[in-house]
Order: sequence, then C-alpha cells, then structure tokens
Amino acid sequence: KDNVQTKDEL
Amino acid sequence: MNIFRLSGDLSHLLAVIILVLKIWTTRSCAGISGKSQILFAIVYVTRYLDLVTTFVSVYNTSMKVIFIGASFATIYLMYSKFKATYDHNHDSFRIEFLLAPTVILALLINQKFTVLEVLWTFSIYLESVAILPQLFMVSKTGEAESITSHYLFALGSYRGLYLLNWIYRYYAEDHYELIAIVSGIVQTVLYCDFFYLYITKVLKGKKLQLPA
Repeated sequence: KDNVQTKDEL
Repeated sequence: MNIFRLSGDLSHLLAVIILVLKIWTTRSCAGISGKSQILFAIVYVTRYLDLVTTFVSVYNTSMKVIFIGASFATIYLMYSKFKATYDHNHDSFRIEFLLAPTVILALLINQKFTVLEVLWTFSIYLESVAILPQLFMVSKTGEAESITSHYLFALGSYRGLYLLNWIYRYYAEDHYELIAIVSGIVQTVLYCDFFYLYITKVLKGKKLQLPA
C-alpha cells in the first residue's frame, strides 16, 4: 500500500 | 470521493455554517471560544496554501475558500462586531500550549522538509487539538447551548467520518496517509466525552449540562 499524501482531501 | 468523505465534508460545512448563523442571528457569541476559532483560522490558512499552487477540482477549491471565509467571518463577528458578547473570562485556555508542541512536531515528523509540507503537517496536528479551548470553556461553564452542541457535534463527526473514508481508501484504493490518520484518531477521541453527553442529553431535548 502506498503511503501517499491525501492532498485531494480537506 | 466516497460516501464517508462526502458526509464528512458536508458535516464540516454544516458546522461552520451553524456557527456563523448562530452568532449572526442571536447577535451574540456567548459560549463560543474565540481561541478555538483563531486556531481553526490558522489551520485553514496553513493547510490551504496549496490553493495558489495546485488545482484539484472546483469542489475542492470552493470548500477551501468557504472554510477560510467562514473562519475569518466568525473571528470578525467575535472580536469586532459582537465583541461585547464575547466571554473572555471563561476562554482562558493558553493556546501557546497547543501551538508550540504542534509546531515542533511538524518540524520533526513530516513527509518532506519543505515549507508547504511542514505547514500542511502542522495544520493537521493543530486541527486535532484546536477544539480543546472550546471544550475547556464548556467544562468551565458546565454547560452549552443546544445550538453550540449541534455545532460541536457536526464538527466532531466530520473527522470521525474521515476515519471511515480512510479505512475505505486503504482497501479500495491502496491509499493511506499516516500523519492524517493518527491525528484524525486523536481528534475524534477528544470529542468522545462530548459525543456521549450529546447523545444522552441534547438528543433527548435536554440542555447539555455537565455533571456537577
């Protein structure tokens, strides 16, 4: 699983 | 976008709207912590700096603009327009005790040591504890108006719903973000006591009053 940034969230 | 994420955002939106409307229609900000509101303004500004660097969607941009706008509107109403109704004496939480540790933590634990990334991380950490001055105020006065309780419930539910969103995304999209998840858990846990009182009292038509 990728630990990626959730920058599409608020 | 999934149902948990959407419900979380709508709950968040509902919370900020309830707060502005409550202050506007009652012409009073009694029972609201100005310090929590200042912390939320810091959270929104430091997190949504990417408004000027990246475009995600119209939805994303509109929500960010609304949250920043509502936050500043609330502060204006509290510290200027209805200043006389602001309850200073009960809003005595020292915010430097939240700001200092979250700044340090963001500098130490982040994904990338860049200005935007550290500020984003700081906003996530700060948001998780930003409600403490408000909860402290409620515990100090021992009660909260119903509308303030509804505000707190909507605001607390939002990150709880995000937790469900993250569980969903972990399985459906192989996607997770540890900093946000851990902070989201902390944030939701801080509301647990309040959620209990809200469900057992406010939803049964009683005023939220803490046991003496």
